[in-house]
Amino acid sequence: MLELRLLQGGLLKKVLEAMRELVTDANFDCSRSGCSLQAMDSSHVALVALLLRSDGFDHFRCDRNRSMGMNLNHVAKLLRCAGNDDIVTLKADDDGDTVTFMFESPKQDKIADFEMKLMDIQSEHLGIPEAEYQAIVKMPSQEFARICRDLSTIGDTVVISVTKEGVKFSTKGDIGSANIVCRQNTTVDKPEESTVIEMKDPVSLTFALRYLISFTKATPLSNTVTVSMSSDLPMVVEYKIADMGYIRYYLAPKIDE
Amino acid sequence: GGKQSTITNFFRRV
Repeated sequence: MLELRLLQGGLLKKVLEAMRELVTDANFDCSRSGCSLQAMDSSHVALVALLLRSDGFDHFRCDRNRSMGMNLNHVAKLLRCAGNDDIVTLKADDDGDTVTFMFESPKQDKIADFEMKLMDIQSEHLGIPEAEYQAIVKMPSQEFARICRDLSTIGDTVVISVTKEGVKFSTKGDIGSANIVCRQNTTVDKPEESTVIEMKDPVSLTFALRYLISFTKATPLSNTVTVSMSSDLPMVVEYKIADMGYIRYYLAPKIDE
Repeated sequence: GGKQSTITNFFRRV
C-alpha cells in the first residue's frame, strides 16, 4: 500500500508544471525515504532530478518500493482539477496498475477522486557523481528567469562566465548581442534577494537557452535558485522545495568543435 | 555556438 498526503496540494501542481515541458513520461520511484524521479528530455541534453522526502509529507506510507510510470502532462492536467488549497492524497495498491489522486477541499466539504492508469516506462537510471563545482551562484529565481527570457530575445545560446567580478550572461544573434552582469550583492535586507557567488576557479560555459527557459518553470517553487558550474560537467540548476527536497536540472554544455 | 553535448557524455548508466 502506498499513501502520500500533502496538505499543500498546490505544491504538487507547481512540481508537475516545473517538469512537464522537459519530460513527457517518467517513473516516480517511491520508497520509505520518499519519492524521487530522474528523467532526461528526449534529446538527452537535459536531465531532471526530483526529490520529495517522506518527512515533508503530512502522511507517508510506502510498504514496498514502487516505481510508478506516469505521463507528466496527464498528471499535470489532473492536478489542475484540484484547488490550490486542496489536500492532495495519492494512493496505490502494491500490485495495482492505477494510482488514485484524492482532492479534499480545506473545509472537507468536497472530496474528489481521480484514478489514473500507470504506464510501463523503460527508463535508464544515471549515476550522478558528487562533485565539487568551480563556481556556485545563488540568486533570486525571478531574476534568473528574467535574464534567460531577456537574452532569448537576442540569441539561442548563452555563455555564462563566473569570475571574481561576478557572473556574466552573454548572447549573440542576428540582430545584435547582449551582456548581463550580476555582481555579488549580500547587503540587501532579505537574504532571498541577495546574489552570492562562491568561486574556486573562473569558469565559462555555453548552453542552449531554450533548456534554461524550461528550467525556469520551477520559479514558483522557490525564491532562490542555485547555479553550479564546472568546466568538465553539466551545469546544475537547483530549486529547493521547502522542507521537502529539491528539483535539480542538469544541462550538458555546448562544446567547441 | 559549438556542438551540443549530451548528459550521457558525462553521467554513466547504473
